[in-house]
Amino acid sequence: PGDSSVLREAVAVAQHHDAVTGTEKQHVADDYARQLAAGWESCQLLVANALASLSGSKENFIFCNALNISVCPLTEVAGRFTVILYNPLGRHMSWPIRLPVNGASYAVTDPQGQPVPSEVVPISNFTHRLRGDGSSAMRELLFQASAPPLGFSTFMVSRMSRGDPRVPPAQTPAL
Amino acid sequence: TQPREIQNEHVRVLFDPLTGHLKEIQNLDKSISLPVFQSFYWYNASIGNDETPQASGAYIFRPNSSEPIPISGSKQVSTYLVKNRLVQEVHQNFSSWCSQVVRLHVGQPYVELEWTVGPIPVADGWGKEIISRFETTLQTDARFYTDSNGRQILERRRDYRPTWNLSQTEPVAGNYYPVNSRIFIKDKKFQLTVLTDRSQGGSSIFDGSLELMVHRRLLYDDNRGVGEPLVELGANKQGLVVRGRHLVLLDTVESAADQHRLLAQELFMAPYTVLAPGGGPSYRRG
Repeated sequence: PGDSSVLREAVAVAQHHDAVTGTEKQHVADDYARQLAAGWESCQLLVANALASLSGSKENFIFCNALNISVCPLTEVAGRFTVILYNPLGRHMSWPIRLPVNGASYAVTDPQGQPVPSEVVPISNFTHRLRGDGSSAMRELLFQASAPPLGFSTFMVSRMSRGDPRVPPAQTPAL
Repeated sequence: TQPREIQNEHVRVLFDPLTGHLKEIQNLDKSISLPVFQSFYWYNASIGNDETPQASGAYIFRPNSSEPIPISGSKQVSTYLVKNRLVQEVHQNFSSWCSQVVRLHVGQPYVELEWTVGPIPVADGWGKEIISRFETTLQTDARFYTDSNGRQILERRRDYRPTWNLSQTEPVAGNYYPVNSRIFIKDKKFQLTVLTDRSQGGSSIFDGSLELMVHRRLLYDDNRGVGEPLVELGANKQGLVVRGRHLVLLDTVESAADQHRLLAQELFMAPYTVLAPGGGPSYRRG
C-alpha cells in the first residue's frame, strides 16, 4: 500500500530553519535527504495505485527520478512505452517532455491517438560527463505535451525502424 | 565560428560570435531589444581579514573582494549549436566544471538557461561562491526587486535600508537578498525578469546588472554554530554537481507581471511525468 504520511513527516521535519537554509551539519543534511527519498518512494506507490484505479488496470508504473540528467532505464531500452503527464495546476498546461532514448526516430501519439510532433536531439557533452556510466542514452526524445487542469494525459511512444512510412525525413542539425 | 543566434516565434537570442557569450535578447512580439551579457563568475570566499575575522560559511556569505572572477578565464566560451523544429539550443562550456544550455522551445515566450555547476575545485585553497550575472543597459537607479519568502515582491535599493540609516561595510554581501522564485530589474520602459527553480541569493551590485548565486563550496567554518565548513561531497567523494534552470523574460514594465506570475506558477507546480512500459493503461475521458 502507498502511504503519503512518510513524505508528510519528512517535509514537516524539513521545515526546520537549518533545513530551509542549508545551515545544518553534513550528517543532518544526509538524514534530511534520506527521509525525503523514503517519503517520495512511498508516495510513488500511492500515485501508482491511483493511476491503476483510474485506468482499471494494474501497470508497472516507472518513476524516473534522474530525468534532469537524462537518466531513465525504461525509455533508454524500450521500443514502446507510455508517458503519463500529471498537471497539478488549475489550468490547461503545455510542457516540453525530454526523455533519454537510444533510437533515431519515434512516433508519439496523444490521448486521442493523433500524432504529436516530436524529434530526437543529441544529449549535451555536459550531461554525458555528469552521468558517468549511469546511462547509455546518446539522445533525447523531445515533444510538447499538454494536460488538462488537475488532470492526466497519456502519450504513446514507439520507436520507428528504418523504412517505416511514419519516419519523417532526416534533419541535419546545424552544427 | 561561434553561433550567432537562436530564435522561435516570440524570442530571439543573439550571441557574440567572438566570445560565445549571450549578448542580446529580443522580444519579437513587442519589438523590444535589450543588450544582455550573461556569464558565470566566482567570489573568493573570505577567511577573515583585518577588519573582522568573519569567514564565509554556511550562515555567512562574505567574499574577500567585491570583484568576482570570470569562470571562463580566457573570456571565450566554447559553444555548440543545435537547431531543430521544436527546440534551438546553444551549449556553452565555461570551464571543465561549469556549463550551460541556452534553450528556446517552440512557442515559449522566454529564454531557458539550464546550468550545470560543479564539482567546484578547491585544491587551490580558496572557497568559491558561484554566480550567474546578467549585465544590461537598463537604467535601474540602484533598485532591483525580489520576492520575499514566496510572498510579495519587494523593492530593494543598493546600500540602503528603508527603516534605518545604513552604513554599508560589505558592498556585495550587504546587498544580497533571498530570491525564492524571481528577481527583476527595470527602467521606465522595460523589465528583465529571471525566474528560479529553487531558492537562491541574488542582488544587483551595479546598475543594470542582476546576479544569482547558484552554488558554493567553502573550506572554513563561519563560527556561527554549524561547526564545519560547507564542503558537501557527492557519492564519489568529490564536490557536489548541481543543475538548475533560470527562465528569463523580457517585456514592457506594464505587462511583465502578466508573464512572470503565470510562468512562476508553472515552474513551482510543474507537470510530473510517470512512465509505463508497452501500451500502458487506457483512460476514460471522465
